[in-house]
Amino acid sequence: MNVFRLLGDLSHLASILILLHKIQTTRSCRGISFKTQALYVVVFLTRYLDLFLGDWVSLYNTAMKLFFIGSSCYILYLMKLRFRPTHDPAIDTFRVEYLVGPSLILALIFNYKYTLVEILWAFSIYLEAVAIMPQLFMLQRTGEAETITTHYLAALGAYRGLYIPNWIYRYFSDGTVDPIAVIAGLVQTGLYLDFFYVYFTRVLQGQKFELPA
Amino acid sequence: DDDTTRHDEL
Repeated sequence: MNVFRLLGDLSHLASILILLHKIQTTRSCRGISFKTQALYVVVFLTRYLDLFLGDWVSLYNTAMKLFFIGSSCYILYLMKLRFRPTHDPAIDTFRVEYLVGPSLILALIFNYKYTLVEILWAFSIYLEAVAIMPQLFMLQRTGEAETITTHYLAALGAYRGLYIPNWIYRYFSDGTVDPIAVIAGLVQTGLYLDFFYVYFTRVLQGQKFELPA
Repeated sequence: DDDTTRHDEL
């Protein structure tokens, strides 16, 4: 565990707390893509299977995994049941099969071991890399976002961004490289670049998040 | 050699 990894994880944790705060205080999930949130549930369930296989890493690791599974399921519940009328499926139109299908194919080709757990792990890494696309697509479509939603996205983007210096650190400190995680992580971070540009040049200057028409 | 690769990241 190094400082980049810890900050990355805390940023991930913060993003979920920001999202929960947004939904609870505005009593609305307007502007949030249900499809992206559903993909995260799939990502966590397929990646954290090791929880049930007795593959113990640390209390920190187990607690975080349980939190990510639990909170992502809770968010789906809030969106689908509790605040259902505030979710507009008409603008959440990205085709998730374009993300799930290729991720599955990639996982079948590129994995560390040809076992169910390892294929699902690789699948979860590839799927996570692109899971934000329905959300970004929705943002692009509506052309604007509530400020709190942009803070959520910024924290989520920072999480994978911070994993990059973590991997560089690990390469020099213990000589390990996880090519699947690194390549997918670079793609994932890259998807946020346009968003971050607008976030830094507008939202952090006190302006509303608006895309040029 | 273990049957699974050890993934210690989240």
